[in-house]
Amino acid sequence: MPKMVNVRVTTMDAELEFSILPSTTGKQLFDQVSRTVGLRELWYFGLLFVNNKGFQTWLKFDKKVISQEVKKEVPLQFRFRAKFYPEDVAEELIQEVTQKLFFLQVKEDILTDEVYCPPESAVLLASYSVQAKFGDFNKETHQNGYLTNERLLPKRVLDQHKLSKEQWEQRIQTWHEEHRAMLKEDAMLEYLKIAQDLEMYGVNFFDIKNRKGTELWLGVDALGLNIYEKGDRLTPKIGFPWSEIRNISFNDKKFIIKPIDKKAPDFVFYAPRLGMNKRILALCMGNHELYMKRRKPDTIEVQQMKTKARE
Amino acid sequence: EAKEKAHAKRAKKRAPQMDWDKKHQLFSNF
Repeated sequence: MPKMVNVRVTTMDAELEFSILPSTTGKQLFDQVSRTVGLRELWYFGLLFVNNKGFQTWLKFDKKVISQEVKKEVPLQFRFRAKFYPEDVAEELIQEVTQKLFFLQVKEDILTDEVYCPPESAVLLASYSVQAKFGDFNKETHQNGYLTNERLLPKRVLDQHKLSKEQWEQRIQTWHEEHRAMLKEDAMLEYLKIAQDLEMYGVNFFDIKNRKGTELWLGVDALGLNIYEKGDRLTPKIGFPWSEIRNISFNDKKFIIKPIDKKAPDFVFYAPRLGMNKRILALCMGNHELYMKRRKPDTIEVQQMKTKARE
Repeated sequence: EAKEKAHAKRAKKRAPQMDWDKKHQLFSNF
């Protein structure tokens, strides 16, 4: 009997423990987690871990788990997270479990300021998250202070504005009262429909440089690549939609985008490490694959899921 | 129509359209 390896996987709302074989691949572990949480829209998700050099890394599906520079600790630690985002949450996300995992992850990104959210939107989003948790506002059960212990707004919003915590809560309550009769599942989807219009939603940012050595941001998302100036991750300055790209590749730290128009010159930028270029390329390939899939008829599996969800 | 509106809204988040020469010029001027 081979020695089993203990792993802990945290999803956005559960902590799962498994014993896997030394030969278990990333895909086998991922499938085991997906089955446990009842997820079928697998294509958005992955398993994230901190590698032995301290960098966040996505577990490769085709390789054995234990051969992937995983920090040697007991149990091995992984986070089950969305790696890719839909172009439109309302059109694409089918199952409630998928919507809930996205809702919890996006909410966390907003509350920790990973995704910038202006104060007015933050209040509205908070009110939907309150509806999702508490259901309809009820004077009897939701008395003064019912939101006191809830984490509702990014710290920046609380720090930068003159309103007291109670005044913020009052604003959120006013909106909460407006959402009467909205199902918890619908509140989560409404949350996502607003969040997906935030500039930084669904974008993976990477430090890059141009030939002159100017530091810039590269953003990779569902629709393509974007270049941002260092001080502003809200406004992309140059865009490379997938439809304009023929090929992408890298050579050590140099990353090359080849345009569809063969006469146009290649676009080149530099990443600080070869490993970062590998991550950028993998994210581009995954996003592009989903982009193409969306533009083809639904598979039988997706058609069945949609029918079942409608029922 | 709702679908088109949603796409239009999302498109606002995108960088302005430009040809590749302009992209090169902008990028090397940063």
